[in-house]
Amino acid sequence: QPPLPLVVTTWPFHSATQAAWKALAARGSALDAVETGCAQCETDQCDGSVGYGGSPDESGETTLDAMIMNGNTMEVGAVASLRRIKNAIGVARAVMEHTKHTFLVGESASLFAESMGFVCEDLTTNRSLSIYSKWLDQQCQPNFRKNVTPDPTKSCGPYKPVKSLSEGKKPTLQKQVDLHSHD
Amino acid sequence: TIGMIVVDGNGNVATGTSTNGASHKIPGRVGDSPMIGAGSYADSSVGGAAATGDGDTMMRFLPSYQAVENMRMGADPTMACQKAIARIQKHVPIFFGAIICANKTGSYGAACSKAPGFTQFHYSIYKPGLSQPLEEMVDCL
Repeated sequence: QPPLPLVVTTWPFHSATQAAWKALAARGSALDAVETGCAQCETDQCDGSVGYGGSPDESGETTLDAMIMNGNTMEVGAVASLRRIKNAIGVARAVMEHTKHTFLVGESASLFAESMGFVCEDLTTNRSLSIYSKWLDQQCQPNFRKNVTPDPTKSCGPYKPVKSLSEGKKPTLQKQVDLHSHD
Repeated sequence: TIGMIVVDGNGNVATGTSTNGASHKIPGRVGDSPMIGAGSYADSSVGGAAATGDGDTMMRFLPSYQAVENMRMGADPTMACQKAIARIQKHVPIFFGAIICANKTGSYGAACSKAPGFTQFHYSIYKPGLSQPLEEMVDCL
């Protein structure tokens, strides 16, 4: 067998791999295939870590990050902390094709997306709401806060900064591993 | 995160990622996925790579860019991925992360970092001769 074409996807997200392969079979470019495959995962909400209705932040909101890169031209489009728009990879492609920028983030990225015709909709679902309310019931554990008061390992915020309790100690990047909270 | 590498029949390489990030993140927090060279990287003269895992840690090492540069220096895709993961492990011995790599001629591989509850990384591929996607797996370093 010839080794090409080839689609490789993280995790067993087979529907995305299939969609990308179909895009290639329909004479789409490699870039088209990446966009189609990732968009399939956004629609499918692959394992809850892709797409709307997953990984709510401290205020219960789902926000999306995505990028797309053309290895021939080194063109890139990326969005981060995207609100109210489900098709993040589509917006990343729009950044590549309709701006001379590379990376748009946050509320303004959502406004750009709307101006490019992407549908504005609520990314919260019953599932993300239940994840959020369960977290609140567990005194907001786990969280990403440190050197704040009240003690972030025991309670929710709002938090205020405190002098670093570990001053003088050698800083370490090592932290608790949480398999259920990743990118 | 979904990370994806596509190499078309002529060796043109593209990569991409999409994710809703870490749960319970501080609003405004951005992970590694949209960061060029962290979430993914593509260079059709070499190949492509894409990453998934603890974005706060991985983005500091630009593992996808590193993996493509490893391939540029002659590593095969599996070795390129492994070296990118090992580089992070030097600083953060235990972290949750995985990376997929492919070169422009269609070879591919993956690597991951062993963490409590995570000792194997499963990923999905499609290549000529298959009639549907195939699940492959690597043991973590």
